[in-house]
Amino acid sequence: ALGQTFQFQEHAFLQFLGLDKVPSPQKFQPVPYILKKIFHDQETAATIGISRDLCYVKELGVQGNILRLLPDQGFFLYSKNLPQASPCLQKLLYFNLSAVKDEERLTMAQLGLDLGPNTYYHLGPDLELVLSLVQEPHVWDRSIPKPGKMFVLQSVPWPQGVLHFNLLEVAKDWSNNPQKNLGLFLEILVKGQRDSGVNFQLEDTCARLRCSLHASLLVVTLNPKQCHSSSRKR
Amino acid sequence: RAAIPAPKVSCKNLCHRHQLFINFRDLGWHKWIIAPKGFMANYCHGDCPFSLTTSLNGSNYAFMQALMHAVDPAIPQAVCIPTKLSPISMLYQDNDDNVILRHYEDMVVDECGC
Repeated sequence: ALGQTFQFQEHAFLQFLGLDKVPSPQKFQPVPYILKKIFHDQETAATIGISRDLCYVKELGVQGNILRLLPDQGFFLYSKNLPQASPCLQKLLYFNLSAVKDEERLTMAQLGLDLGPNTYYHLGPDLELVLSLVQEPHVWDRSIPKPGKMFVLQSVPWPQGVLHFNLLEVAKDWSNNPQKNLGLFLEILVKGQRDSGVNFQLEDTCARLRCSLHASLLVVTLNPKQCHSSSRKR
Repeated sequence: RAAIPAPKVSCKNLCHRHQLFINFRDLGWHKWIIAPKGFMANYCHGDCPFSLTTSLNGSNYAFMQALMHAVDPAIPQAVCIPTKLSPISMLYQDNDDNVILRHYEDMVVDECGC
């Protein structure tokens, strides 16, 4: 009976936390620096008794009381073509926004792409990153998946390190119309012709890029039900 | 005034804040909460005798209820409750591997009163 009471109360408390059931993650995901910083800033403020506006994320400069880091659930596309005739890297990025509740208002959606350390130092201005919005479902051509109609959002020449892209409007559209969420198409292209020796080095770099690439979407939302008083104050 | 008996309470039984550390491991929540490991939630407990309700951070209502209890014991005593609460932040992971940071108001009892 005690166990049942606890389970009932636990369920009620989880609902209060905004969860439907007890999460059981297989392993913990790495927590990015910015989330750790916001957490520790809040903890420090509470310890020394400073009251903070819980519905404004000072560190990011946006309104919001819930921060989510969504992992990329997409996949790489591999081409059997020769490297000099194909892109260095192609990947479909997909972020599941279903955790965002209807009553929450999106205030920030930032795509983070970590390309790994010093990837391009030996290549010079030869690579270009292109991020596109997939607007039609993927089609299959000779067992190679290709995304359908796309809209180029941004291109970055000589990409390296960690890149951030503002996807607020895109994420709002996905959140309002989940069927429109067909993901993003990430491509790293090789510019210009190369001799065979450089091509070998390029292949190596592209392989390392595929291993080190890490994508995530940082989403900040504001639940007006939990933020009415502080919003009025502001 | 003569009808109201003098309270017989010792200081340690008076309404005040008690320490309560909630360890998420005890609840099995350490499997999905990344941080903190637990927090000092505290709780309020103790008597609110009529003669001391004003000095125990008591409300006017508590004073009146304590007065009425002294006159008519069928009316319950004023109760010892949190009067100041503060928030905590929690970092956790859900079933979709999303890492979530949320702030929760009114999770820590800072002060108690009648």
